[in-house]
Amino acid sequence: LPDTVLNGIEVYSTKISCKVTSRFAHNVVVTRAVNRADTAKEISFDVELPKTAFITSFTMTIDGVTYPGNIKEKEVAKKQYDKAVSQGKTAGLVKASGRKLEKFTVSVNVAAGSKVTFELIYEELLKRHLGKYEMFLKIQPKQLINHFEIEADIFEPQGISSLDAEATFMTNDLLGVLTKSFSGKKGHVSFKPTLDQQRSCSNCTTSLLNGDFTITYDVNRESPANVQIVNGYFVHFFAPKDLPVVPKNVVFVIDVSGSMYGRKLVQTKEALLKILEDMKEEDYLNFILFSSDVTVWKDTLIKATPENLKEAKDFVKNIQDQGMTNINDGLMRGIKMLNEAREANVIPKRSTSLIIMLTDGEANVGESRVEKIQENVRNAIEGKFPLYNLGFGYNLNYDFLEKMALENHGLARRIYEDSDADLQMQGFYDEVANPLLVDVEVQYPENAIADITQNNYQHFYDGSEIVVAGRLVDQDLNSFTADVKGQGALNDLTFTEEVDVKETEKALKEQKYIFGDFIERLWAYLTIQQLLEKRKNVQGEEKENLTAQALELSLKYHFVTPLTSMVVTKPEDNIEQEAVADKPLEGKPEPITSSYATQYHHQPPAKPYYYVDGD
Amino acid sequence: PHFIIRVPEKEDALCFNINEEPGVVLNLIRDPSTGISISGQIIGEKKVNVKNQKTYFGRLGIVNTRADLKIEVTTQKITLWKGLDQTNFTWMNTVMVKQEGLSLQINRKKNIVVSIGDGVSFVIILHQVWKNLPYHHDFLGLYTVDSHRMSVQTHGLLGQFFHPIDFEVFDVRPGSDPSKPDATMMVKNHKLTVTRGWQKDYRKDPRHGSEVPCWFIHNNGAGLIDGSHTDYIVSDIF
Repeated sequence: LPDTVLNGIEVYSTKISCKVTSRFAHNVVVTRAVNRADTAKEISFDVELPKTAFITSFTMTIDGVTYPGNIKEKEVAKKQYDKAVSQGKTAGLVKASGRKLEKFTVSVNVAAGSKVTFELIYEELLKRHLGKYEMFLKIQPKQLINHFEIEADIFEPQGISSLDAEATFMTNDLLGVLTKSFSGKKGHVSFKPTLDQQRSCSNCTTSLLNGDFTITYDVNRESPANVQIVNGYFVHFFAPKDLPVVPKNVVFVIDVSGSMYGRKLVQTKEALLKILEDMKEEDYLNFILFSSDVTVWKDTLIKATPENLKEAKDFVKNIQDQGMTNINDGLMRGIKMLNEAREANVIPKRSTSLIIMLTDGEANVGESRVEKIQENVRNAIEGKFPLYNLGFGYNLNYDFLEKMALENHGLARRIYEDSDADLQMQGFYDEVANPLLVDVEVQYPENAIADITQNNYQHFYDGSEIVVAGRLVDQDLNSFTADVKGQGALNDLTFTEEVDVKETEKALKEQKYIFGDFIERLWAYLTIQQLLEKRKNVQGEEKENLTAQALELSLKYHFVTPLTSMVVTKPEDNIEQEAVADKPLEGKPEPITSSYATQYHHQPPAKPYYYVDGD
Repeated sequence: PHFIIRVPEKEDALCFNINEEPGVVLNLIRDPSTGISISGQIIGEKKVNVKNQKTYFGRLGIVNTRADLKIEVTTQKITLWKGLDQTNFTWMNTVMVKQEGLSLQINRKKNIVVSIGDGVSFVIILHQVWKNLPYHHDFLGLYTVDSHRMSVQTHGLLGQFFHPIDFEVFDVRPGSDPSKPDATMMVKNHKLTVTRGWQKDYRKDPRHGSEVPCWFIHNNGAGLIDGSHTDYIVSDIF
């Protein structure tokens, strides 16, 4: 048997085709295999896709018969699923996998000599992050493949300014089969290793291809904004450059309870020390440490002068873990400090405030009712500045942190317990460290535009991008004006974009790279994402309405979102089995296989805990 | 670069050229009272060894010392300083910038309107030419609006004309070009030979401009401007 046959299965080909148009990525993964054994064999197909992506289609073709996945409302699918579960015939297809990914797995029994083709399609809007869009592919074939290929075509109407592709498994030999090129509006990446190039050593039958394949690029930004229109839908990208950074007033509210003992606290200190090095002199800061009680570095916000930063570093180095977790009092103290600084004009008039809270556990002393903490925080902040919550590890109520951050115009981020936890914290700080505009509002003529996605943002950060999409009400509209207003470090700015509808649409339609209705799908993707996020903050009828809207769009555009499931029917020994692909939720990780003490008094655990999770 | 001085009292205009080497910076407006001054740097054509090389403004610098404000405009970008902090824009922006004592409107690939303090405004026009033209490249035009709001101490190649100016033209006679008669002008106690001609005002139509009839003063405005044109050469745009 040739080397490409493992346990009787030969994989002819695996092709990953990515088409990116205006940041919207449409990825198709196709694998073709044959059962060379003389008995039936199980063939499985695994794809790891970004958590931010939505699966849109899956088909399995066995000996010419296609079994498509059907995307249904979760409840409807669940009924079908439950029925199948009772018959012992189902399997969940998607589960969280690491920090950025979720894993889609399907396996099927294939008769001797039979061929199978798997095709998975998923889509995502690539987010600009520290000045680059990143497309992440996890490559992990289980065996050598006759034809392995990654092809990415990128089309960006603004023109591509940089493009790179790299893989963690790259060798000098493999570099020769990686091509990357860009010119004008088009970029291309291709990676086609031969069978021999895939071998982990010269005579090995195991594959060298095992790791991350990342494509990064950015677009030209001569103009701060770009509006694109296709088939009555528009998308507006806004990312001005070369604006001065708005000074910021940061309060770090840090959990120093006993559970932070050991590596977590060491990493937190390392991250804070690095962050202090990057602080700018016009910034103001303070540290609030919470355990059973609250302690502060200084009573008021302090300017980030070199002398003060030196003192701050000494303070950070001496942080000790102790006691329990009083999230409420820690946060309330930080909010009060920022409010008082603003009222007393201690901080510059043109500056922006933010709180970064880090915790590794649940509130268990003082006010520990999460709803009450949320209410207290909401009422104290009153929408005046954002709250960012960093959840360290898994032993915490992430949903609570996320909800609280979202209702205060911030966001939550999980810090994964790993050797690079300090870098994760610094990375998050870098994202929010350089606000270029505050109170950003994107305005369109009311009667021309409908169904727009979020159009106001508390901050625009350097290296990011604001994306607003919507629908043109009047199909015969010739032109419209989009205004983006914001407050910069020195001045108030209003950017105006004159959009010639017909010209813009014509220019885009002429491009062959475009897959038909991509702006409409981009709009649907963004709308669903934002509806799902809003939904976390509301209750009752409002929540039902948002859910209904998001569900309707998920079904209409065939997206597997947290509200829908894809039911895959598999033929197994002439009995059809059903499997369900659901989107795993960040707040509900795989079950943790060890217990963890969250309450103890002044008696930290003798040894650090180690645990594994479902990843 | 060419200068057009409108004289509303006479319902007429004066014009002159300043011929200097590319790179030279000229003081155009300086008002010690309001702290506003504007300078312009000259650029030449793309090819250097050309007879009668035409020169233009390629870079303008506006300073308001009172507000600690500086604006640099080139044919590529617009930079705004408040103290040491700077904000950059390109001519691809359409943006309104407002801050204490300043309003700056950039109209994509067309013009910039700078309003300082209580009302004096300057319009800077971007003259774009086809980039493959062998000789010419993009250049800038400067227009002053509401110049009466500047103080009486205002000076500079343009600024000295913000105060009323009197002149008299007589003895109109045929010139070397039949379509452009010569005349004698009495201005600032000088008797000058001037030529009737036209210059272009590009405020409304930046591509074609509109023709402004004017009396052309020869020899770098000698006799019309205070002192010699070289007196207005400064070392730096700011």
